[in-house]
Amino acid sequence: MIQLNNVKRHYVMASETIKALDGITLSIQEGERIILLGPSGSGKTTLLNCISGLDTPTYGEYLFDGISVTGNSEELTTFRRKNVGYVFQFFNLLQDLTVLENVLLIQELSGQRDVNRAKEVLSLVGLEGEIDRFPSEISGGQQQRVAIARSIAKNPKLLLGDELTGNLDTETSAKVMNVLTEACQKENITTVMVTHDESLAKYATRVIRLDSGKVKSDERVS
Amino acid sequence: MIQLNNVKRHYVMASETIKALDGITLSIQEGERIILLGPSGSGKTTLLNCISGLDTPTYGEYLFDGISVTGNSEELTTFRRKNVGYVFQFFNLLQDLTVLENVLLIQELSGQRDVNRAKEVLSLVGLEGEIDRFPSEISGGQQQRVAIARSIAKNPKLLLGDELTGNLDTETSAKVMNVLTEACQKENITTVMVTHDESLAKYATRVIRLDSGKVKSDERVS
Ligand SMILES: Nc1ncnc2c1ncn2[C@@H]1O[C@H](COP(=O)(O)OP(=O)(O)OP(=O)(O)O)[C@@H](O)[C@H]1O
Ligand SMILES: Nc1ncnc2c1ncn2[C@@H]1O[C@H](COP(=O)(O)OP(=O)(O)OP(=O)(O)O)[C@@H](O)[C@H]1O
Ligand SMILES: [Mg+2]
Ligand SMILES: [Mg+2]
Repeated sequence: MIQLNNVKRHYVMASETIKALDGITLSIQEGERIILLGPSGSGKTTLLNCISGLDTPTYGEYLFDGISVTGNSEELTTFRRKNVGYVFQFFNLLQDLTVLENVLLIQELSGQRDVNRAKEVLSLVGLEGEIDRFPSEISGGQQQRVAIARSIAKNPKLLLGDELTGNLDTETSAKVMNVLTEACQKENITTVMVTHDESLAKYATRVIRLDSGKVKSDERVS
Repeated sequence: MIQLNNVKRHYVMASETIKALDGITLSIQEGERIILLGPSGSGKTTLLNCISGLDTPTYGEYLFDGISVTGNSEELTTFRRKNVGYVFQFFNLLQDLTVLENVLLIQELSGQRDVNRAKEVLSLVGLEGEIDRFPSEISGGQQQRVAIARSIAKNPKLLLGDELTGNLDTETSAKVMNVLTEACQKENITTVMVTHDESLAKYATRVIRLDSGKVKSDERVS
């Protein structure tokens, strides 16, 4: 499904070049559930942004279903809206839209508006009581759960999550990971989840560790 | 040092009243290191905002060193700038200032500008190489560490941290908690840290658990 060949992402600064990704070669098959671990600054967010098409590698190749994911920005945007669900490290919710509207918007952008489905996923993550509030009127963990619900409301082929449970207590994390894993198994969604919580490996089929922009280890686990 | 008497924080919405804090009575002595735990939505951020003076209770009383923390907004702002260091759940860094400038600004607002001290705390959290970059040019965990460095750069009497290590891997978390605990013991800083990571209790003298806006348990631990 996904093939990265010697992908590099460099930032050329005044005094130095930052090698955020320094030669990543990876294959990801459909239906895999990958946990991506690594120290702060090791390149996890950068890798997810390249996989989602939000960022473009400086060198190397990225193939999705055998087709090179490059081309102009509009093609990339269409690709992403159609195929990718993304839970961002800082959620990226629209502050002027309610919780429900934030979910509906993502559905509309991929032509799948469905109010019942939107309410259903919000209810699965425990937010049925908050659907008409704005992001500024709910807690940090509630905002994170809106971001999670939003990412699965449009049935993406590929689900990317960055620090998926960083703001959630143990009990809510477990509930949310169960909801996600079930939804992904049911719809055969491929997932790559960044986390610092090693205990989430139990929901995965494969654990990849990054260090300084390179793959340090890559193991099947389930 | 801090006394909360039956503090409530209600949000009156169209269809219901949200009781974010529902009667909190607590005393905090100088030098205590408190870990504040509780499920998502239980009132932790709201409690920190009341303690810092960023928010005002709807009912009840808040005394700091025996003086009621109310009064006009300017008095509260002076109180906070003078006494409180705060690591926000979403960091609140200024995007147009560099990492170093973000730290210097907080020092200036409390009349304690000290470039050497600013560089020292940034180095303690492993960011000496990033001081001239902007928040948008560093990773999530690096941003969190800027927020942490910023909070101790002005030697506050009271240090509040919301999800202090939510975006940090285990190794970086431990390093940062050691830096903080050492700085707080050395300067006798009182701390209240919100976290979902129960393992951080080993750095604390007391563990308070919230549930639905109330104190569920409150135990000395060290
Ligand atoms: N502006 C607001 N209007 C209405 N309700 C609010 C507002 N801000 C917060 N709340 C509600 O108050 C309650 C407590 O929120 P708070 O942010 O303190 O929780 P928290 O313990 O920090 O949660 P988390 O662990 O998810 O960050 C939640 O039910 C939240 O939805
Ligand atoms: N716009 C940018 N300009 C320069 N360097 C950058 C930029 N964005 C990221 N970096 C650097 O690239 C490296 C990787 O960043 P990335 O955000 O991918 O790390 P991460 O693994 O997600 O870290 P964390 O766990 O802290 O979120 C870091 O050293 C970071 O400082
Ligand atoms: Mg990141
Ligand atoms: Mg909170």
